[in-house]
Amino acid sequence: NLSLSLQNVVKKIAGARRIDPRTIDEMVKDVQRTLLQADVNVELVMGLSTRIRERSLKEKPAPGANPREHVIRIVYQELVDVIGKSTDVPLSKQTILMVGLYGGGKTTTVAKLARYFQRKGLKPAVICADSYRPGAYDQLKQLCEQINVPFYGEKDSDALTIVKHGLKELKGDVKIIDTAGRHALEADLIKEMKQIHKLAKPDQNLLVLDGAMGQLAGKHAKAFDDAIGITGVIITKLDGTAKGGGALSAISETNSSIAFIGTGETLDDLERFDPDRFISRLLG
Amino acid sequence: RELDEKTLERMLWDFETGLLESDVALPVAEDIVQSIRARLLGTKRKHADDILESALRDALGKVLSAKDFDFDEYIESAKKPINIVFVGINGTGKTTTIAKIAHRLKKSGYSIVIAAGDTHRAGASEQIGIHAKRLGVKLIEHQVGADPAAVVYDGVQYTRARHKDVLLADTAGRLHTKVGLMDQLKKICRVTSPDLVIFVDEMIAGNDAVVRAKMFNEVVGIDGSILTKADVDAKGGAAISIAYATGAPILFLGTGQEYDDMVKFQPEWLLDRLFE
Ligand SMILES: Nc1nc2c(ncn2[C@@H]2O[C@H](COP(=O)(O)OP(=O)(O)OP(=O)(O)O)[C@@H](O)[C@H]2O)c(=O)[nH]1
Ligand SMILES: Nc1nc2c(ncn2[C@@H]2O[C@H](COP(=O)(O)OP(=O)(O)OP(=O)(O)O)[C@@H](O)[C@H]2O)c(=O)[nH]1
Ligand SMILES: [Mg+2]
Ligand SMILES: [Mg+2]
Repeated sequence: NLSLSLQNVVKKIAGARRIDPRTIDEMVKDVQRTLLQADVNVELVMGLSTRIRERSLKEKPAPGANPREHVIRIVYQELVDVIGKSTDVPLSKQTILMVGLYGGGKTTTVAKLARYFQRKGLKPAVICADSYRPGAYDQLKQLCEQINVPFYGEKDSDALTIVKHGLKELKGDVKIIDTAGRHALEADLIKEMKQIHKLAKPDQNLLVLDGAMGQLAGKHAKAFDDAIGITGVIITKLDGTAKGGGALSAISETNSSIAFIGTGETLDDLERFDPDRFISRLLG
Repeated sequence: RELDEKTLERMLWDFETGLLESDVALPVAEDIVQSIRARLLGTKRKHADDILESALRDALGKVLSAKDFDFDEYIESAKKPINIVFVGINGTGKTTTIAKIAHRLKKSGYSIVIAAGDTHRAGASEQIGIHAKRLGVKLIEHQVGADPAAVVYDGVQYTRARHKDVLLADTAGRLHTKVGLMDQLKKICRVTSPDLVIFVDEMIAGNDAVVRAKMFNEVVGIDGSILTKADVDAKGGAAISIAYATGAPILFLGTGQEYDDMVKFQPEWLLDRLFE
């Protein structure tokens, strides 16, 4: 278990002699490749590498720590600095707006989140504000029926109308709004999202991001943040081989943190974000 | 004067970083750089940039126009009915892509049948049902939870019996790490012997594109790939990664959500973007 062994490493730090620069360079190059393959942003990896290398040379390793342990301890700390803690998810009355790119898992995650709140003893209610995707209404309605959660949708109305009516109709304490996939270059869709946000006044705007997202994660997260302000990120499909490195850029660009991770297709496959486990997986 | 090793390595590193920033997967970028390093050793410094660009275009050109396969020519000349199955992980755009292909082929005068091979996900049959209705295309479907192999097989029989030209079979999205689901896909292909297995993945995917393309290729064999959401990520790196991993041609790029939002893949388009 990573954090326990690290605690022991930190305890033993006094009095070790330094490790040679060439070994450090090899270790850092190794870490660099690991982070790049985990989809961490190239620029971010380069910045981290510089800091990791400087600290590895300057700081004394724990007595008996081999070069790899010494560097990994520093890598771990640097990653914790970027990642921070998991988003605070209050168990109280609130409205949550779910947004993100196409196919990232918003609809499934909305239902998973409803399940999460239901399990915590709250009364969730869901609004389908995706008026574009064929079958979006049926998809979310069926998921809500699986867990007996009140669902509101209108098959032929626009998103804004649906949200207006849904917020009035639904009696739940946690109202979760599903929206259509969109991206920064679709001006009409961004405008619609801003209007939904203005109307619903959500307590949380959660960005759903596919765990396999590549180098553009930060850029797209920033676009969503610029439009409506993102309060938390949910990384999906981490039950595969994707490491979710794009999440680091997403949270640094949105100045937020990761709230949950999606780990499967069923409604029970939503976990609270755990920084330690995420970093261990990132470092492979 | 000749390129010294230090300058060469710096050039190759800048070049590799450029590939990585364009979303090319790390092992693929390293491979490409390795093949180019050999070409550049011993060349003159003033020629290095041009040699680098032409070496890259050659290396990528080979990868990207793998087995020069033209989809339209294939549909025209192949014996009918043609069975095409679409595979890939969750959410990449398979169902939407099938609608686009059906639209394109129908415009060219072919008769199309769609098999609703996703009998699992919520709203899947409603989604494909709406597309089939809008396109005026026959849809073969069974009840929710039915065996997908049976649905696709049923589609094959119908297409043959009614003398239709092309069957487009949709399948549920599945992660390459789920052995049971990959076995199910293997069974669908074994039972229905598709003429083409098309891998649908997204341009916005990073390093995982290589991993899953390889896995799908190993399990069912990929004849061609379609890369969606190129309107979201126009860098194109994932195209290189997937072409590299499968050795199969990239047939189309998805460039939006509407039926017309699909273009034939041109390697030159990608190479030009890389050098911008
Ligand atoms: N394996 C796995 N699949 C997931 C996860 N989350 C979502 N999915 C699947 O990903 C696919 C896309 O999910 P959706 O919920 O439809 O995605 P979306 O963001 O609502 O898509 P659009 O509304 O079209 O933008 C579906 O097949 C889901 O079952 C996850 O954590 N793990
Ligand atoms: N912008 C854009 N969106 C696309 C493209 N192709 C598909 N989409 C969108 O991506 C989302 C997912 O598409 P689907 O066709 O449901 O994907 P799928 O692979 O069938 O998903 P599963 O069956 O759940 O695995 C939808 O919102 C589509 O409209 C594309 O080329 N560009
Ligand atoms: Mg959705
Ligand atoms: Mg589908």
